[in-house]
Amino acid sequence: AARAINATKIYGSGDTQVKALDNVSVDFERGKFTAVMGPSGSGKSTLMHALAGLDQLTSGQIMIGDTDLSDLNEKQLTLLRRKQVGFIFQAFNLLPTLTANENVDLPAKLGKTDIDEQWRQRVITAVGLADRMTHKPGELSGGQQQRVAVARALASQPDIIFADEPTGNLDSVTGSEILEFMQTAVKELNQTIVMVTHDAVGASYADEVLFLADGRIVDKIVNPTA
Amino acid sequence: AARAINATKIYGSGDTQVKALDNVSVDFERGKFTAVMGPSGSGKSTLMHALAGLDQLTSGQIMIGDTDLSDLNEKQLTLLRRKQVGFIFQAFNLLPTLTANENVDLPAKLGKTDIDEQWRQRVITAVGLADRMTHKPGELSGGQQQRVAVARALASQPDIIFADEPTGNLDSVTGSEILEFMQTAVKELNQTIVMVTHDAVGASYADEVLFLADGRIVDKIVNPTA
Ligand SMILES: Nc1ncnc2c1ncn2[C@@H]1O[C@H](COP(=O)(O)OP(=O)(O)OP(=O)(O)O)[C@@H](O)[C@H]1O
Ligand SMILES: Nc1ncnc2c1ncn2[C@@H]1O[C@H](COP(=O)(O)OP(=O)(O)OP(=O)(O)O)[C@@H](O)[C@H]1O
Ligand SMILES: [Mg+2]
Ligand SMILES: [Mg+2]
Repeated sequence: AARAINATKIYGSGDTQVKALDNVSVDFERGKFTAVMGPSGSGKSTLMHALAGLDQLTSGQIMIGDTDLSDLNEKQLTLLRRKQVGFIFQAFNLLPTLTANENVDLPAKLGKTDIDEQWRQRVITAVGLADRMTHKPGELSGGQQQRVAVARALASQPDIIFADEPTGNLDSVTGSEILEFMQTAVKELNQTIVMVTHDAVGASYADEVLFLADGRIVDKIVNPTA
Repeated sequence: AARAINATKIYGSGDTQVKALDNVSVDFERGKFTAVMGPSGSGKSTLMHALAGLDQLTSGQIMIGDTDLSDLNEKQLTLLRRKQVGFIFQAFNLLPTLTANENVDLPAKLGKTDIDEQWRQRVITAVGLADRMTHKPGELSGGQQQRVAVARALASQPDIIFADEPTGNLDSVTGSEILEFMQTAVKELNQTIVMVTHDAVGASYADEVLFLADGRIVDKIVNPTA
């Protein structure tokens, strides 16, 4: 569903230069739930943003489906992202002037795709926010905002979801409910999910775990157990 | 060092009303490291903000040292906070136009207090950011930004530090280094720390753990073990 080929991302230049991604090649198969772990600063968010077409590589290729992102102009890239990619940001990035409901529905609106109403209801119930959906982000707790961001990515059933530490602000009970629901989406809808997590228990919900360090993939575990 | 007496915080009115804090009374002793746990939405951030004088209660009292916060006007409250209170926000709240160094030094500048240079160096080393301090938040990873927020609160040795999920974005190795350093600050400098965490391992670094649910304190563990 998404692939990085010899992906390198360099920030800055000279001796303040940071090689955030160092020749990374990885293939995320359709219908698989992959976890990505690694120390703070190892390049996880950079990899997620590059794969989702939100950030340009210094060198290397990104494929979403069979589209090479470098073949697209800005407008085509935005349209592809809106129709095919869901993203749960590490900092949530909700629109403060919209309610939780409006935030959840926004990607589908922008991508001019429909939301399956029954599925949407299951998503809202799974993230445990049914009674907070008419509130704006400023009126929600940190974990509630994170859950709105999770619901926003899941509701429109995009081809691939990149989740950057989606349970970092949640207690373990709420977090595991969300991870179980992601597993459900992967099994029932063949949803593809790539999730960055610092939590080994969270990673155990995935089919496979990749380990990043200093911008490189250094290890891989299939069928992880916590 | 800080106390809440019959603290109640109500948001909204009518049937959309939320009782974020429900008659909470708690005393945080000087020199103690207390963890606060509870489900997402249970009132932890609201309690932290009320104790730090960042948010007004609907009813009840907050004492910092032997000062009743309701005796202070806006100006006096701001000065007290700047001199005596350190806060690590759940969303970091760094100034995007300042470098990590400038962000760390800002509270002391605003409070017109001095920073112990040796202590500051130990803090920067403990959070593992020595080589990223000249960068602005936008050039730092999520976990690096969180570490700047941690360093900012610790560097000026305030009377009390309120830490709202300070390791949520960190891998377990980096997180435990920071928690160990907080223990060091508590033992060496008699630092008072109140830390919200969702992680039982993180809570085990504290001297005591309080449990919140639906805006009330429902349990307490002394000398926790993970
Ligand atoms: N401005 C507001 N208006 C209405 N309700 C609010 C407002 N701010 C917070 N709340 C509600 O108060 C309750 C407690 O919020 P709080 O942020 O203290 O929770 P928390 O324990 O920190 O949660 P988390 O673990 O998710 O960060 C939540 O149900 C939240 O939706
Ligand atoms: N705009 C930028 N300019 C310079 N360096 C940057 C920039 N953005 C990120 N970096 C650096 O690139 C490296 C990788 O960052 P990235 O955000 O991918 O890490 P991460 O693995 O997601 O970390 P965390 O677990 O803390 O979120 C870090 O050292 C970071 O400081
Ligand atoms: Mg990150
Ligand atoms: Mg909170």
